[in-house]
Amino acid sequence: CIRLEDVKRIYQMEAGDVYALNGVTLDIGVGDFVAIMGASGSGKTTLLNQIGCLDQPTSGNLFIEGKNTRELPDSEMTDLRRDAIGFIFQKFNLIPLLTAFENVEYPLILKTGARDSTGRPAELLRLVGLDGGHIHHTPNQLSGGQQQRVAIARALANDPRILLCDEPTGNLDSKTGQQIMDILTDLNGQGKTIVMVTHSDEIASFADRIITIRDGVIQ
Amino acid sequence: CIRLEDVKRIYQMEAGDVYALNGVTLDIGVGDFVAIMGASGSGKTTLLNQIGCLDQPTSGNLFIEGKNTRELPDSEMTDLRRDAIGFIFQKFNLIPLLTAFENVEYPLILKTGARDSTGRPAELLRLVGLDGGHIHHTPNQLSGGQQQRVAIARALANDPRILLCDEPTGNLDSKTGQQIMDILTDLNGQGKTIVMVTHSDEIASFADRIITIRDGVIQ
Ligand SMILES: Nc1ncnc2c1ncn2[C@@H]1O[C@H](COP(=O)(O)OP(=O)(O)OP(=O)(O)O)[C@@H](O)[C@H]1O
Ligand SMILES: Nc1ncnc2c1ncn2[C@@H]1O[C@H](COP(=O)(O)OP(=O)(O)OP(=O)(O)O)[C@@H](O)[C@H]1O
Ligand SMILES: [Mg+2]
Ligand SMILES: [Mg+2]
Repeated sequence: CIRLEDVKRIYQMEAGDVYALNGVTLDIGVGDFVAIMGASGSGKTTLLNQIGCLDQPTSGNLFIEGKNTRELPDSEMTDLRRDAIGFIFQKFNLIPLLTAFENVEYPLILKTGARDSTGRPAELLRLVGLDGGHIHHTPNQLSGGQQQRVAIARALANDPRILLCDEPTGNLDSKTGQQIMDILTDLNGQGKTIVMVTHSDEIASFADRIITIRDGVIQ
Repeated sequence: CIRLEDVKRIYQMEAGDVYALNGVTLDIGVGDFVAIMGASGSGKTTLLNQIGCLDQPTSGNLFIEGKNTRELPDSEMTDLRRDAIGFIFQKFNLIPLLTAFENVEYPLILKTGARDSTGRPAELLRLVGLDGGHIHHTPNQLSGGQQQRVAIARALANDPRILLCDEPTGNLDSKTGQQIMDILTDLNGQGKTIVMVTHSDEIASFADRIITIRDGVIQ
């Protein structure tokens, strides 16, 4: 499903090159639930950005569902990112001028070209425990954990086959965090592939496999 | 040191009023180390913003070091916020166009009116485990946890008497999080008052007292 072959990601900075990923080789099968752990700055977000096709390797190859991302035409890359992959960002990346509801609806509009009439945005927001007036708040009118949950609902909007989660419970109390993990476990049970970065051993234990990264290298 | 008397903070929204704080009465003594816990959306950040004088009560009174914040002239309010209080924000609020170094130096420049020549910014960044080339990266060239640590270093720049921390280890692995808690414990040992919001029982256990908030009311 997801394969990295000796992937390097190097940032060229004035003070010297930063090897965010320094030769990562990794295989993730369809329907796997993988947790990625490692120290702050070790390369977890960089790895997830590669898998999510938001960034390309400096060297090495990345295959998503058997296709080498270097050889994908732009249109196919866009479809992959919009339909096959759902991304929950470490810093949420919600659109500031849209409400929670509109933020979740947005990927649906991108896909179908029209506003949503299925009720899916409200349903997803209810699933992550956000309902009532809050769905019409903009991000800056929501708490940190409420924003995180909007980001989670948005990632699920187009029912992606692959879910990439960058510290999805980092701003949540343990009870709300558990509710989110129940959702992820359920989605994995439906056959979705999940790659989740987390700093919590407790959260990582929901995965079938834990990968540790250190200084851009898988341990 | 910090006293709230029946503080309410009400947001008037189209869908109805949101009682972010619904009558909070609380006393925190000089040199106390208090943890604030509660579900996502329960009012923790709102409470911290009140104590940090970034926001005012809708009703009720707030006293910082014996002074009622309603009666403070603007200049004294500014001094309090700049010199007496250090704030580590849940979403970091780093200045995007400045480097990590410049972000930490900024409060020093605000205070003295001149660029820093004491070496304090570099020293604080080293204290939180950020050194070498990284201190010249801008926030978007840093990992989530590195940004969080820059926010911590910045909060300490003017050696504040009161430190307000909104989930200071939320993006950190346990080892780095422990290093931050060692710093906070040390500062508390020097007599600083610390009010820390956290979702982690482990992190909360470093405090002398745990306050739980639910739906804007202290339990
Ligand atoms: N500007 C605003 N306008 C309207 N409602 C707001 C605004 N800011 C916060 N709220 C609401 O006030 C309540 C408390 O928010 P607060 O940010 O204090 O929660 P919190 O306890 O810090 O949550 P978290 O653990 O998720 O960070 C929430 O229901 C939130 O939606
Ligand atoms: N745009 C960039 N330019 C230069 N260096 C970068 C850039 N983005 C990330 N880095 C560096 O690459 C390394 C890996 O960053 P990454 O964000 O992947 O870490 P992480 O494991 O997600 O950390 P955290 O747990 O703190 O979120 C870090 O040293 C970081 O400073
Ligand atoms: Mg990261
Ligand atoms: Mg908060």
